[in-house]
Amino acid sequence: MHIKELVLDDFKSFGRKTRIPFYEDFTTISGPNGSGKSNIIDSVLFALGLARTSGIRAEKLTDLIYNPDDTDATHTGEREASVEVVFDNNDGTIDRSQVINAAGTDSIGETDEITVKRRVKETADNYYSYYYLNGRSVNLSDIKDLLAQVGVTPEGYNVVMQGDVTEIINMSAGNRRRIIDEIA
Amino acid sequence: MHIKELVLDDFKSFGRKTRIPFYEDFTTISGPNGSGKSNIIDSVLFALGLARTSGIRAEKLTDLIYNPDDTDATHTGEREASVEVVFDNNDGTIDRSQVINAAGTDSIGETDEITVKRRVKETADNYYSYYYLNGRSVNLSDIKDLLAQVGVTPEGYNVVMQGDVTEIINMSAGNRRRIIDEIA
Amino acid sequence: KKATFMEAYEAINEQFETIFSRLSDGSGTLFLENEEDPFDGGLTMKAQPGDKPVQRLAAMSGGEKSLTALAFVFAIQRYNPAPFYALDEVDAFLDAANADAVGELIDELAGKAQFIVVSHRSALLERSERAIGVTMHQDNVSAVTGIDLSEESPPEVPAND
Amino acid sequence: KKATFMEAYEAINEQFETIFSRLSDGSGTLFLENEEDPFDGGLTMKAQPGDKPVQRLAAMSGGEKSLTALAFVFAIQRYNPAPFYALDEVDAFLDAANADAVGELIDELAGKAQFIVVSHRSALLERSERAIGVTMHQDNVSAVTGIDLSEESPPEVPAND
Ligand SMILES: Nc1ncnc2c1ncn2[C@@H]1O[C@H](COP(=O)(O)OP(=O)(O)OP(=O)(O)O)[C@@H](O)[C@H]1O
Ligand SMILES: Nc1ncnc2c1ncn2[C@@H]1O[C@H](COP(=O)(O)OP(=O)(O)OP(=O)(O)O)[C@@H](O)[C@H]1O
Ligand SMILES: [Mg+2]
Ligand SMILES: [Mg+2]
Repeated sequence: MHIKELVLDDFKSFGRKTRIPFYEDFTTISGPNGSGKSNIIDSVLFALGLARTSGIRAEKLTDLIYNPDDTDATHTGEREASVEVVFDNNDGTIDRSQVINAAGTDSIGETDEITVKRRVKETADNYYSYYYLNGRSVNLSDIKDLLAQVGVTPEGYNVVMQGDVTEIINMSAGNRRRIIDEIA
Repeated sequence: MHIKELVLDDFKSFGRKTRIPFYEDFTTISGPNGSGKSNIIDSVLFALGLARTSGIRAEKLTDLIYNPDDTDATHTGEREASVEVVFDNNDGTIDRSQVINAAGTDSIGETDEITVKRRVKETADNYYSYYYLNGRSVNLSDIKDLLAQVGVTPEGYNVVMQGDVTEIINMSAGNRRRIIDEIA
Repeated sequence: KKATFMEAYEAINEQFETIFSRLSDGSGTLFLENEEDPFDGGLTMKAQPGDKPVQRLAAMSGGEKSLTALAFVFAIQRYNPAPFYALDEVDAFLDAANADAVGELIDELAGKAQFIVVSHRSALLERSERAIGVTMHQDNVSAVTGIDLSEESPPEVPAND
Repeated sequence: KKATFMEAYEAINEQFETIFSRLSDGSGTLFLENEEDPFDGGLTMKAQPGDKPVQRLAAMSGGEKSLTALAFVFAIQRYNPAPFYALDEVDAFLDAANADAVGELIDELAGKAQFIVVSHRSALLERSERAIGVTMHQDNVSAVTGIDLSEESPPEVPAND
């Protein structure tokens, strides 16, 4: 199984709906400082619920919605960000029953492709978070449980953020041991 | 005024007396990981008393003495490390009276060249720190006061250590303000 | 409880030792400050790069610490294998030789899992089969260009180094 | 007391604004969380790279944070000018363009003060008049080779990137 595509729509600096194809081997992402590379990594953390305490560099979830002007401006009307992670599951790493279990229904289409989508919507006075698995509405925990079954977890360092390596070097020995406490 | 030479003798990884010439403009130091580049920077911090709290990566002063084997081995007999910083003071940035004042004597030779030397000596049961200014024995505070008069101070970031930039980014806003408190 | 911890610890340490000796020309191991009661002490790493004396993490050079911490991360990843991994600029303090060793290891691990790696370093960029370039456009919107390197077309993405 | 602090703060901020706009194609400033009572709040930086909206340090990208923190360090150095400065790998997270801008600034500042800079990046190594190479010999002893680049001899020290 591998990620075959990411679809970012109004997520952080991706102000236009952007499809990013990935392949099953070794893909590199490069570009100037501030261009949006870490934002792509953040989109995976966001959609798959993988953020650790040091999280996705956003004070509040609505900071993740594309904002072309002053970040303190008050927004009128609705704004929304979404990220979709499309997995190629042709090798059956996740089997159909696991998806049915997580989605709580068996109308999930084919599972040779598994789609996880997360939306954050901000209205004048509130904000909402939505999660979808193959188009079906689910909870974040359904997605996290499903992914944990294939070894994708927040504590497993599947996604190593910029600064994680430095953080491991600088943290106290006790905190470093706690990394293993969490995994065990 | 500029540093014209560093002389490292048994200081950290410099197990042989090593003279390193510098010139008055832009000098770069490069080489593989672990080769000794930061140790050269540490030698300047050590000799000129510039180490801040995060200091010269040594748990105790005697860790700075060249040690080719297991760092926990007990050493018999004496071991000693020294660093000498030779300043070219032909432009009279520091004037003779300042050096006399710091050294507490006027037998300091010519001051077109100013030499600051620091030695750390470890014996079987104790360790000693010695400071010299143009060959005269002085205290660390004499050296620090003299250097402060030309803008060389621990809080002034004259020496930016590996990781300092990251530390400034990661520190609390309060600690960042305290950087200015210290300078003011 | 201690047993669960020690089981994970031993397994991760085994991975760490393998990966570390692969990345550096020396040996390294995880180290519990209190082996009797792990929860009463912390965790650090001890390594012997090449034929140098053993050093704890705190005494290593900037690049050596980076390589050691990265080996630890790879070991954690291998303890509970997953279909994909993403790494964001883990090579910042590595010299050319070490960045190369990391690139080689990732290339090999990418045979079994998908690796998505953000980097500015040619040691890594030159090894990937695909390169995605990201730029910020005038209207403050990020844009992406993708290049397939497996057909041996020259990468349009300028390697930072 | 507040007056002494504000005097240093204003002077350092002035330097910061100049240096920041020189290093990035935007503007930046220091920012006190509590302007009335500085000691009751902290200090951060706000910047507007290019024509992006204003961002606080915490919201910037890794390289943008690095550039901003470095501008702060240069500003502190310029507040109380000294005959020499030493920088150890301050360019780790900068892309090629930013590393270049920093190299150019150091080259210019080196006209008035001595700069000793540890780096792996060609953007900096190529600008210096002198290059010192450091290696670790077999017996775990560091050794140094010095090269005068001002006579235009090719550097023997391989640039890491
Ligand atoms: N909600 C948002 N709306 C618009 N732009 C945003 C938003 N959140 C972040 N950004 C922009 O994204 C940029 C950061 O992108 P990112 O951190 O991905 O850069 P990067 O390519 O990883 O850079 P580096 O090489 O420095 O690490 C910031 O400059 C910021 O202006
Ligand atoms: N007292 C000592 N005796 C012998 N060797 C020492 C001593 N203290 C430190 N070292 C050695 O010095 C090496 C570190 O050197 P240094 O930190 O200067 O490397 P560096 O060139 O800055 O590397 P990097 O590019 O990774 O930052 C360590 O590997 C360590 O083995
Ligand atoms: Mg980044
Ligand atoms: Mg170093």
